[in-house]
Amino acid sequence: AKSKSVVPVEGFDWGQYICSNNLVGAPVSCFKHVPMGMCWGDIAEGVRVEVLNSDTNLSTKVYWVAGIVKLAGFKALLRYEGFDNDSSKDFWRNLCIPEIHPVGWCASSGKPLVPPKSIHHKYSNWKAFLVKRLTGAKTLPPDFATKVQENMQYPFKKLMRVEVVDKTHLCRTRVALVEQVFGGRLRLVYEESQDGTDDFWCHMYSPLIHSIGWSRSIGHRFKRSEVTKKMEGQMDAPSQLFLKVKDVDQSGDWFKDGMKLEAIDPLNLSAICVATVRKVLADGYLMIGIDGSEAADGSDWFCYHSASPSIFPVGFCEINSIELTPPRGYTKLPFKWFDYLREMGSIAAPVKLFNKEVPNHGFRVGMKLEAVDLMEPRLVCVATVTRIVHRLLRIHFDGWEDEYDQWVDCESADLYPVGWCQLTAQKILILEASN
Amino acid sequence: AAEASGRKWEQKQVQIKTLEGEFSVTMWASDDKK
Repeated sequence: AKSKSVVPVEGFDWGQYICSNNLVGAPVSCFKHVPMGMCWGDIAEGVRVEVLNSDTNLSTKVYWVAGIVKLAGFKALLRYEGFDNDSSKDFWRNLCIPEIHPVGWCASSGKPLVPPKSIHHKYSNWKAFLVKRLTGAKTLPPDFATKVQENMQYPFKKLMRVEVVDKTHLCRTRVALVEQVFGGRLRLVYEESQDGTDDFWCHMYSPLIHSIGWSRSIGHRFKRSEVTKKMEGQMDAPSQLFLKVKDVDQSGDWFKDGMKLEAIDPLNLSAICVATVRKVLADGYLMIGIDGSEAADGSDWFCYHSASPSIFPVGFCEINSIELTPPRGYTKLPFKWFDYLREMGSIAAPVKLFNKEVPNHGFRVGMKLEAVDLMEPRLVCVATVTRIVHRLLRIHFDGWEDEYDQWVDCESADLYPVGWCQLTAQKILILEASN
Repeated sequence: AAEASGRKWEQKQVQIKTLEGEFSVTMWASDDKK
């Protein structure tokens, strides 16, 4: 697995990056799992807000009205009313921080609006100016700040127990304890870790975490914990907190051991590989092996749900002009499925069994976002959507070679809008200082 | 998009306070209808 050696930075300046390169940030509405992701459609260029006036000599905090000039994820380029086409004092703010208010907030809080000193001389009647500029304009809903706060409450709490994939043996799960929760992302510490450093990061909606008892219920391998007694305060995370998977009917035509398919390699998310169903589990789950790379004991088989957007029918790559990674050591190139299936005496998994739903996700090629490096899931990085194939996104990490790119589903909880790290107080990585 | 998310724009009387005094303007704000 490729992983990066990086230095996290606190103050990555998305605003300057976006403006100096004329970039587009993916809108918050593309990310249903983030705060306000389900109600962001209202926020657009032209919406007015009340914001701290930093262009004043007054000693007390005063505010002024500003309009959204450009949006990039949670961040907005704002311009104080009265500056017209003058962009010299434009500034970026995260719209979800407490310093941003709907118009009307100052009056209800007893704070006066004071125009910036640079334009104070421009108008003699500021009341007439504001009436003209604001009548018929849009502002944030009055409950905006409350909604943001409500959206930033997460049900997972420290010391909750979950089952999570064993990062050293992908074929099995282990018990882990929630240690930290940041913006819905969990730092999980494996139960037997002596010093608390054997950890794993994932979002609470990750398909890699499950409630206690999940592995046994579906027949998945599980590393039994030597810890027999729960510490005080520990509790099993309630099952309703976890991602729900689609109900499937396995009684009829269904996946069978040995069937071939194409799958994103969990150890190299840049590659879609020739793969095999190795074991059919309950509730629609499958153990998948990457052809040519499997350990003899199946320790690197990986569990995907049959509705997972990371597995594809035979021929998917060819139809969509994606390079399919042939089995390691397979010499009959270019790889042809027809020949391979015949040589292996295998059959392709039926196309009808795969998830073909394509959400109206809203991503476009070139959009900027913050994305988890899934090979090092504690890292959230500056990234770009470089290709879209139905619901599949090719994510490039800015400043890094294309070989580090990852195929990620459009609904992945590991993708975030510009400004998400700032909102959740996490460090974002600028991946190459030179870039 | 606002309607799809269950919100719609509504006209609101918004109070403005300046150093010269208070007045109101009619603006659009979205309401949560969920």
